[in-house]
Amino acid sequence: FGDPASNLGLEDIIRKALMGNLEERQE
Amino acid sequence: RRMYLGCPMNTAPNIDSQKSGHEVWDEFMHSFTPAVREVVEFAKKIPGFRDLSQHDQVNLLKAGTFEVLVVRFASLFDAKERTVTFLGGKKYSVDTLRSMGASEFLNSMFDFSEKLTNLGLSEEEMSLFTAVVLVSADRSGIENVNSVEALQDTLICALRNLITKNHPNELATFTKLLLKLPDLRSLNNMHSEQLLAFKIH
Repeated sequence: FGDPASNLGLEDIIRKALMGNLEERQE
Repeated sequence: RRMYLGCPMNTAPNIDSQKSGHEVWDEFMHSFTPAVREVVEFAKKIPGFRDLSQHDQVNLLKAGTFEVLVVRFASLFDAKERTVTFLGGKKYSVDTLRSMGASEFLNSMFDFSEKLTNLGLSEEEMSLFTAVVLVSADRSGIENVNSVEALQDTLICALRNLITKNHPNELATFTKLLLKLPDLRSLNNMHSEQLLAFKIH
C-alpha cells in the first residue's frame, strides 16, 4: 500500500467534492 | 503480530483476522471519504471561501481538513470517562487502547476535547470556530496569502463579536478559543507522524 498519507487520496476527494461530482457522490 | 487501528474513524480498533489489508483499508475509506466531503461542503458555505482561487481552496482544505475533523470528532474522546467511541458505536477505555499500543497522541486528544467541551460553545459558535480553524490552516502552497488572511481576519472578527455577545462575563473564552489553533496544529503534526509510521499489509 505504500505511504498511507498520499494513499488516503485526500486531494482527489477534495477536488471532486469541490466540483460537485455527482457520479462520485453516488458511489 | 496483531495489529490495531487507533483512529476512531474506524468501526473498531480490532482488525478482523479474516479480512485482507485491502478490505480493512476500504472499510476505513468508507468512513473517511464522506467525512472529508462533509468538510468540503462546510467550507463551501463559509462566506468568502468560494471567492478564493480554486488552487487556494484545495490547498487550504488539504492543510485544514484533519484539524476540522478533530474539532468535529472531539466528542468521541470522553475525557471524564477516559473512553474513545469508535464509529461502530462501541466505547473503548484508555487502558484497552493502551494495551493495543495507543500512543501519547491519545492523551493530547483527550486534553483538547476536554478543554473544548469546557468552553460550552453553542452550535453557531462551534461552526464559526470551525470555519476559523479551516482558514487558519498551514499557508504552504497558498498562492494568494493576502486573500486568505483577509478572510481569516473577517471570520476571527465575527467569532469575537459572537463570543463577546453570548459570553459577556467570560472575556477569556475568545482567547481560549484562539489558543486552540496552535493546539490543533500540534495535533495535526502528531497525527501526521502517526500516519507516516502506519503500514497496512
